Amino acid sequence: ATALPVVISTWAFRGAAETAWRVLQLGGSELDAVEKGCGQCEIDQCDGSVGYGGSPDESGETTLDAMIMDGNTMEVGAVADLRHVKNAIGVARKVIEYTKHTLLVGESASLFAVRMGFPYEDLTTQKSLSMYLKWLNQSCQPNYWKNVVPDSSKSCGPYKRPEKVTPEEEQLISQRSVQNLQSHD
Amino acid sequence: TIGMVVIGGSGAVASGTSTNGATHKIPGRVGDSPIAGAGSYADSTAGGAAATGDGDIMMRFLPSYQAVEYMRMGADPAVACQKVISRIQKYVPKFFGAVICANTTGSYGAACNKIPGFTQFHFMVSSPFLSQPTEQVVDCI
Repeated sequence: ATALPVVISTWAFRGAAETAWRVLQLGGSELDAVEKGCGQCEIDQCDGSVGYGGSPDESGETTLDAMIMDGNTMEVGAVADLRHVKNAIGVARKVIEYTKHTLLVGESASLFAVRMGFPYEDLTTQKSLSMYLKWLNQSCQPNYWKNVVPDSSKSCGPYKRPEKVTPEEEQLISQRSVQNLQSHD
Repeated sequence: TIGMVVIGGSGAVASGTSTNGATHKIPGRVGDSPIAGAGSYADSTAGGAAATGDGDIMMRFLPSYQAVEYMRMGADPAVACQKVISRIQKYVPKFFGAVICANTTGSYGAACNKIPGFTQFHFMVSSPFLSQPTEQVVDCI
């Protein structure tokens, strides 16, 4: 396809693609289309990897990362580790419009979002809570720790640095780590 | 991650991502998605790209920035995406990841890293040539 406009997006997230295309057709800007398109995925909780109620961290909490970039001005707005606010890409857009920064993170980003009028909400759902409890019940496997004691491939921790880990032990531990295809960005 | 690149009728480019990250991550962990040049990148003088997959690995290569720079040097979007995946493959052969690319004339492409259980990557495209937003698929390299 060599004609414009074009909208391309990852995975078969049809709702997001249709929303972005409709915003463009209705005269919205490219940034509007990205914000509303990706925002639709946050509402739809696309395959559990976007939006609230998915991918709980080790404390069972869902946190959100998002960015938006204007290719005309090279302006970027982004939030990372955003807590208690659902519309992450909406907040990222506000970073462009109301700050001279680029990236705001964590609970402080949430406070900025509230100041911009976004509701402060609980991002945990029954589904993310049951994922978390199931993970706790299977000795916290898989996880993202390595070279720690107790052996992170066997137990939940709390972990700490060992006094000494021999190269052989390190090799053995790293070979055991299993790739979890469901856990990605 | 939802990653998106929009090329407007005048060739203006915008991009974006949104994700809730890796499951069971260590609290405070942030992946590639919110990092400009990693999660996505847009430059109306060249094109746009967005990435999805294992952010801990992909962010180290700034794949979206790299893909846009390949397109700036004239690479077709599909080739630009493939070159980015190949670059990461050299260091992490079994990484889970995919990239979408589009240039300012409306050409687009995608590429992904072939690993057991992930041999094709599905993405969505909308354009005047398509009657409606359409799911397309690419074989991983």
